[in-house]
Amino acid sequence: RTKRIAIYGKGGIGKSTTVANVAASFVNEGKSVMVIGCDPKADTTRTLCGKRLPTILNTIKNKKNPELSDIIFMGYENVLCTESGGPEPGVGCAGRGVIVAMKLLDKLGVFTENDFDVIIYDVLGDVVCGGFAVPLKEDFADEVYIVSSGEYMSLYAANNISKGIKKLKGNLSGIICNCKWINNEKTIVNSFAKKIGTEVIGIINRSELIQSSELEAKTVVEKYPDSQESNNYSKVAKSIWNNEFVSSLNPMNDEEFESFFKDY
Amino acid sequence: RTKRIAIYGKGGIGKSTTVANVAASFVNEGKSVMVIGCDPKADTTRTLCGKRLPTILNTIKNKKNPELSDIIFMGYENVLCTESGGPEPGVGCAGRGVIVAMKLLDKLGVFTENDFDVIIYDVLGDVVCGGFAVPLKEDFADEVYIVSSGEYMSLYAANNISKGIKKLKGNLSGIICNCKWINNEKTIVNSFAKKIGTEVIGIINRSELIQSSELEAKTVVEKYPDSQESNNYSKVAKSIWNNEFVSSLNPMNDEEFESFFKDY
Ligand SMILES: Nc1ncnc2c1ncn2[C@@H]1O[C@H](COP(=O)(O)OP(=O)(O)O)[C@@H](O)[C@H]1O
Ligand SMILES: Nc1ncnc2c1ncn2[C@@H]1O[C@H](COP(=O)(O)OP(=O)(O)O)[C@@H](O)[C@H]1O
Ligand code: SF4
Ligand SMILES: [Mg+2]
Ligand SMILES: [Mg+2]
Repeated sequence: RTKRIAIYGKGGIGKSTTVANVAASFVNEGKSVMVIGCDPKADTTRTLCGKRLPTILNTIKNKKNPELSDIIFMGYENVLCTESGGPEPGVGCAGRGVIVAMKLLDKLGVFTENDFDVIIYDVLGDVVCGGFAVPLKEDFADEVYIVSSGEYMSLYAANNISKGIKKLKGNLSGIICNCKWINNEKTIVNSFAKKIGTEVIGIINRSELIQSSELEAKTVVEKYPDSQESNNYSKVAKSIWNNEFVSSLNPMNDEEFESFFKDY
Repeated sequence: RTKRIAIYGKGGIGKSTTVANVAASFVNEGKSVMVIGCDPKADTTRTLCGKRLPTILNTIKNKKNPELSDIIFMGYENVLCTESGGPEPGVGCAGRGVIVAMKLLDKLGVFTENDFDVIIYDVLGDVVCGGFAVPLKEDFADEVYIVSSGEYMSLYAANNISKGIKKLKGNLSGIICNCKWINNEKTIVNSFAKKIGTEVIGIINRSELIQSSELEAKTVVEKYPDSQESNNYSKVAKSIWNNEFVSSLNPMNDEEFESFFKDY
């Protein structure tokens, strides 16, 4: 059955880069994959499709009843891609795009009439509310992964997201460490994961190659398929695919988090 | 009359550090200041009060009709401090704390029965919606400043916030560049400001001293009053106090922002 995963994390931490490269790794293994961008930045699928896609929210403004071909696009190795989009800042809930998108995809039978091996949601994680909580609470994703570095801000957000996952009875299947070459980074992220009752499922090192591929609107998996970076994403994809981890999630309260970080 | 300013910016960019140190500079000049934290992280006032304050949202849970002394606390040189707080992640709008806090402060006459020289709001800026849009749209702040570095993510957020300010008919009075020693950083932020119709009102350099003071729950203005850093915040405070800039705000759309950043 379909592996349905949601990727959360602080804005700018590397969710979209991770999602796009992991999706590319999955399709290279012959799996059928759909990627659903749930960040108002709407740029998850840019490196898979070679350009920024029109968003579902914007498409609906001009065409009340869009068809699948208006909102879903084929990218690298036939990965299917779509972007929820977000409203204009200051106008209603920032997560409204996700709510509208999920309704439409559901109505158009995307979730029932297709037999994807993997569906990946890329979700804004700076706040856990409104539309951004939808992949957690409704029947859209079975596993959640948080992308984090070893930085205070990133782990604070990860702890916050974990509180939301626990509240909404989701399953935190693991943390993907998107490293920034900080002192002791892997140690910090590993002990953070252990402390809240999950595990680190993969480690991605910061690399110029990943960024330079992105400048050409390509994943490093596509542009440099034999690179260490590409192999690394392939390892992460395999770990996710084989992951059977069910967390007994126990996020820290504010004081616990402060004292956890003080030790580092 | 009271100078009422709201500080916005991407999470982790340095809003709280800037707000606390600017507030400390103002009270050193003999001004009466109130600081209102509007970030669920509720840590704006920690360096002014030497510890984390109880939040308004949490106080209301236990005491239906709090008095001023339950929610407002005196910090460094008599600066008045309060924290809105935020709900548990996954439970309702993350900005709900701000809405509840503003209602209560209003009801308790804080805004009418006091003659502050300055009121400063520190507001989460990763999304511009719900409670986080309140200081922009309702009669709480007259000027908005955005804290930003020269990084893509930070300027993207600044541009997003500017769209919200424009939509809600607010006044973007300037950008405070909280530098991270990036190549060409001041040039990038200056031309970004110019492009969207505002100006850089102050420049703060990244400094170990600012962070080490924070570890002791103090502003650098309090801990190292004769330092270059302290003098710098004092300059920023004076620029804000004397600022008469009214923006003709013209945020970039997504394509414009991409091409703007490509040039750097
Ligand atoms: N492992 C990595 N190595 C180098 N750059 C990275 C890596 N992961 C992310 N980045 C870069 O960091 C920036 C933010 O990443 P992005 O995936 O857009 O974050 P998010 O989706 O969480 O907001 C992008 O410019 C991206 O190229
Ligand atoms: N100018 C600066 N120099 C050094 N460290 C800074 C500076 N500004 C902010 N920081 C540090 O960056 C981190 C995030 O700053 P903070 O003010 O909490 O961000 P925000 O309130 O925008 O989320 C803090 O650890 C803070 O000490
Ligand atoms: S629920 Fe969250 S995303 Fe929606 S308006 Fe509130 S803060 Fe914004
Ligand atoms: Mg993204
Ligand atoms: Mg803050």
